[in-house]
This record gives sequence, structure tokens and C-alpha cells, in this order.
Amino acid sequence: AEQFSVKDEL
Amino acid sequence: MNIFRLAGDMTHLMSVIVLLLKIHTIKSCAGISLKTQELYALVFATRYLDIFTDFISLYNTIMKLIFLASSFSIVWYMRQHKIVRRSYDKDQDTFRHLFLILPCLLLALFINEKFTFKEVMWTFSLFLEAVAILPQLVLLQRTRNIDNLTGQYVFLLGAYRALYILNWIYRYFTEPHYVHWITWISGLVQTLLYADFFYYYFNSWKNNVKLQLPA
Repeated sequence: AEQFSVKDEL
Repeated sequence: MNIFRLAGDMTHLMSVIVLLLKIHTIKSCAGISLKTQELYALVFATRYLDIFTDFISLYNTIMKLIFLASSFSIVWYMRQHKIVRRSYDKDQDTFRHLFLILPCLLLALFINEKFTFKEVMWTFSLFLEAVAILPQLVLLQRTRNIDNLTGQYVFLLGAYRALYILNWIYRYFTEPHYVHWITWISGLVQTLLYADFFYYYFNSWKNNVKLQLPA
């Protein structure tokens, strides 16, 4: 689930 | 990706393009705070340290490159371009970078999800983005008369923030493990900073008069 975390936001 | 997130990214992109086009075509940066633009360049440079190490999607990489390139070009235009730099309101734009950068850095050293260089820089960029608009708002307040493009620029940035909050609410209910206090609180603070400006922006738009901030 971590790779779909807030880090995919800009 | 949900519709709020996409719309948020697009308004963010438009805000930067509106600003670059304004500077490029009318060869003027009057009313624009260089301090805010430099802080944004720093925000993007510290947040996107993962650009070459973690591949998320083509969309993500391209958007990161656009934000880095556009923010540094705006700073370049305002500092180096021989015509544009003459229109910069240097005497009015007196906000000190360090008053914002230092507290954000200290806060990021203490509050972060993991104590690593990349993670601390990422957190720092979130805190700094939340307050980076302050020099611009101070400049708007001082000059009071705001041209349409500067007003639109700040409006688009505010819309981007509001849409990101809707995106977080949407993701919270649709994705498991999606809880990010640091991002949410700094994002909320950032959006609240625009509230006052929005009030005057909507009033001037509703009454169809030129945007003017109170003294």
C-alpha cells in the first residue's frame, strides 16, 4: 500500500 | 487518480503558466513577489529529490520536471532578464526568506515520518509550501491595486489547495492506510492563508469591480 501513499502527489 | 487530484494539479499548472506567460509576453513582473517565487523553487527542489530514484508514473515525473523548470525560469526572469527585472518591486518585497525557511527546517527535523535526509527534506518542503505565499500576500497588501493576472495567479493557487483537500478526503475514504497528518495539517494551514484573499477576490468578482484589498 505504501507506493500508493501521499508520495505520489505533487 | 481521482478528479479532485487531477483538477488540483491542473489549476496548479495553470497558475504557473499564467505567471510565466505574463512575465514572458508583457516583459513585466510587477506585483509578483520574488521571495515567494524563490521559496517555491526551493519547495520543488527539496520535495522532488526522489525524481530520479523512485519512479511513480510518467505523469508524475513529467509534472515534477515542469514544476522544477517553470519555478526556476520564473526566478531567472525576475533576477536576470534585462527588461523584466526592472519591473520588480524590490523596495516593497521586503519579506525575509530566513524567517520562513529556518522555522520550517527546525520543525521538519523534529516532526517527520522517518529521520532520513530525503524524508526530512520532503517534510521541510511541505511546511515551506504552506507559508511560501506569505511574501506575495504582503506585497499584494502593500500595492493594494492588483492587476488581473496577479489576482488570477493567487486565485488559481488557492483553488489548487482547496482541490487537494477534497482529494485527501476522497482518498481517505477510498484507500486503505491513507492517513498523513503532516501533509494534511500543513495543507490545511496553507489553504487557510488564502481565505482572506479569496473573500476579497469573490466580492470584487461578484460586484464586477477591480480587486482592491483594504488598507
